[in-house]
Amino acid sequence: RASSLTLFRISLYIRYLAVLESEGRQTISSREIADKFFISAASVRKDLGLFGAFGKAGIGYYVKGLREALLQKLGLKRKWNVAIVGAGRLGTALSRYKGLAESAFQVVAIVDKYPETTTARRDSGLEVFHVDELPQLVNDRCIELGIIAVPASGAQDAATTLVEAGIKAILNFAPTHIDVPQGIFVHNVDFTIYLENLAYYATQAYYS
Amino acid sequence: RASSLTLFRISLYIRYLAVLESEGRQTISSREIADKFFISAASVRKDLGLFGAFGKAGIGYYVKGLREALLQKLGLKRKWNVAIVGAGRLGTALSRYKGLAESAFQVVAIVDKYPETTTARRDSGLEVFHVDELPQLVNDRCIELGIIAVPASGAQDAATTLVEAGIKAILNFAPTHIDVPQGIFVHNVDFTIYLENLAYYATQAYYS
Ligand SMILES: NC(=O)c1ccc[n+]([C@@H]2O[C@H](COP(=O)([O-])OP(=O)(O)OC[C@H]3O[C@@H](n4cnc5c(N)ncnc54)[C@H](O)[C@@H]3O)[C@@H](O)[C@H]2O)c1
Ligand SMILES: NC(=O)c1ccc[n+]([C@@H]2O[C@H](COP(=O)([O-])OP(=O)(O)OC[C@H]3O[C@@H](n4cnc5c(N)ncnc54)[C@H](O)[C@@H]3O)[C@@H](O)[C@H]2O)c1
Repeated sequence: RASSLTLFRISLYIRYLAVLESEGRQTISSREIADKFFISAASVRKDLGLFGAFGKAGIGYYVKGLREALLQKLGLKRKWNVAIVGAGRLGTALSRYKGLAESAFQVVAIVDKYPETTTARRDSGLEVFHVDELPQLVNDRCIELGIIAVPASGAQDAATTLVEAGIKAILNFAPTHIDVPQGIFVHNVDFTIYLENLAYYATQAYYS
Repeated sequence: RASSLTLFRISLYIRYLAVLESEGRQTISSREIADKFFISAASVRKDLGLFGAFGKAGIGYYVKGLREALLQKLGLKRKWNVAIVGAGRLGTALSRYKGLAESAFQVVAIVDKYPETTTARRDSGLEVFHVDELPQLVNDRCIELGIIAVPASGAQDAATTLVEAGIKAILNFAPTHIDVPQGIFVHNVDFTIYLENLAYYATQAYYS
């Protein structure tokens, strides 16, 4: 079972391979991938090996075949239905995000504690259901992934509702820890980590 | 100069060290950090070494000292002022994000092409300036980092305005590539990458 960090790298390799494919590249070496991502070729081979992909001596990997294999292993060759809990600013922005169109994901339901007053209903005409209807929606719309976009105070309730409705993996945007049963996966998102990335590079820019 | 992936790991180590410190831990080994993040102890030592941190044989690293040193090297021991271009749903959600309070960052300005009609002005009373006022704001409020939260069609304009105002590092949320001069750093954020993480774990959950 791969770690979150490894999966993150695999997702980046997949994007890189798509770019190579669009440039007409047929093969790629672990060395070249390693240089692109500033890690060792051995780490790249290790990551890919975890997903059953092994290069050929003298050739490396076939770009198209490698990308397909990785997409397959990550379960990204099919569409996943996603539910968002919290139809406020963030929840609505996520549901309308154009980047989802060419991904393996689609938001098929958005719920809120106060569906009548949310910005989603007002601004974008999205149908917002009451959070109590989530279990029914998860069943009817074959929803497998959940996103929490409510304030910190409502996050645990949102998590409990998602888990009870049968959701196995949750993306939590609320700045608080949520408890879930063993076997349920939670990824906490914090965009501050990207600002830290910016701060480092800005500091470097000042010194060069 | 460290890569984006290395910085990402360093940010994660910093968070982990904060947790250890709150638990009263005095020292930590590269082995223990490595196990926490499913990478090799050698990789951890390499990452830390890049930032001038070297452990003591038999002791490892001092938790408090290591965290301080990393924060210092990343430029996170001071407050950074941030400007957001785009006061729509996402921009407003980012500006109000509670997680920023205990971080090294504060949003001190938010601008928009149509400041009179944005949701920010309507819902949260945030003062939204016109995007043409950005250069003045960057100067007056010592802004160093920029965030782009406008639709794809407006992203390049937003980037150009930020760069001309003197911003050296940009976080781009718009699902499009933006061009910037050499030496300006751009990080493109795509939350789809976290959904891919979820899909993998959900697939694993079904098989266990
Ligand atoms: N992780 C990040 O990087 C990041 C960035 C921005 C915002 N956020 C977080 O996202 C969350 C939402 O931010 P926002 O600006 O959209 O807030 P918002 O106030 O605009 O929206 C929150 C919505 O959640 C609903 N809600 C509250 N409790 C609920 C519950 N128990 N069940 C269902 N719905 C419930 C409210 O009715 C409201 O519509 C906040 O926790 C914020 O801190 C995180
Ligand atoms: N990267 C991700 O993971 C992610 C997630 C969600 C949304 N998004 C993206 O974030 C962006 C904003 O989404 P939203 O839902 O908040 O949209 P929105 O329509 O609510 O807000 C966009 C705002 O930008 C302003 N604007 C447009 N062009 C501008 C320009 N040239 N200069 C200044 N302001 C300008 C508009 O007046 C509006 O207020 C979109 O590009 C969306 O695709 C990205």
